[in-house]
Amino acid sequence: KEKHKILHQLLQNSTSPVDL
Amino acid sequence: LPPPTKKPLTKIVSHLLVAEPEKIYAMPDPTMPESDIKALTTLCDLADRELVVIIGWAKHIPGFSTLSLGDQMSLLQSAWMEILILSIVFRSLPYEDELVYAEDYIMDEEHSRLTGLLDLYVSILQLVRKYKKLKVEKEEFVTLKAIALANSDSMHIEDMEAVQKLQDALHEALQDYESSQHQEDPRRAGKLLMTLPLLRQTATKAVQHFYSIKVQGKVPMHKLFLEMLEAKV
Repeated sequence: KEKHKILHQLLQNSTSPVDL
Repeated sequence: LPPPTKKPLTKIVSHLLVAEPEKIYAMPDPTMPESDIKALTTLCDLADRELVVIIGWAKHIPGFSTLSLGDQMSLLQSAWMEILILSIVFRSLPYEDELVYAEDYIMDEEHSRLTGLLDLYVSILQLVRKYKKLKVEKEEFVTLKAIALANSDSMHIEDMEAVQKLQDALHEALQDYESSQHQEDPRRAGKLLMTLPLLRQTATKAVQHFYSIKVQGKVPMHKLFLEMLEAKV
């Protein structure tokens, strides 16, 4: 995971995916 | 009989339309003299910013965020270039023999040749021609993009059943859309899915090309773009 730090961070950033 | 309930799957397509990111611009550096390095720098910077947007977009695909973080990462690491290319292809549909990397960065054959991107230009145009012939619609394009992500054949998936569920939901959304909007062509969903191998092939070429540019070290690249390139090789 350390190798893919930015992707990991961006995925963890809080956005609220809209529920269907 | 109760009235038929509205299928949630048609909702997937409309949801994907809403989740479609805003346009972003290439904004080439006006202080830099024109050269192949400048063009590649502009494209790599554009790709880096688009990657941020793609990661945000993926979270809006119904079902994506319920996958494990590891599987979300694996799908994006496998499919990002396909998603980038599919977006270029869709933007280029109204044009003749030009690739719309961004609305302010359109490349013709000559410009592609000078930048060392002629092979890529030819491959992407082949895709553009296929979608032009099919008269692909925005609804189909957004669904295909999500399918390309879910179907990226990463070798590192932890929960294949969950990924399969996502693939099935998106596949069904495409089929439902086609059976309601394109009854005249019962094979249209299949025709669209049959464009995906050329997309995969083109993305593989693009990754290899940009990886070799990275190795040469003449073009500055941002961290996310580098990280995603490295994840592919």
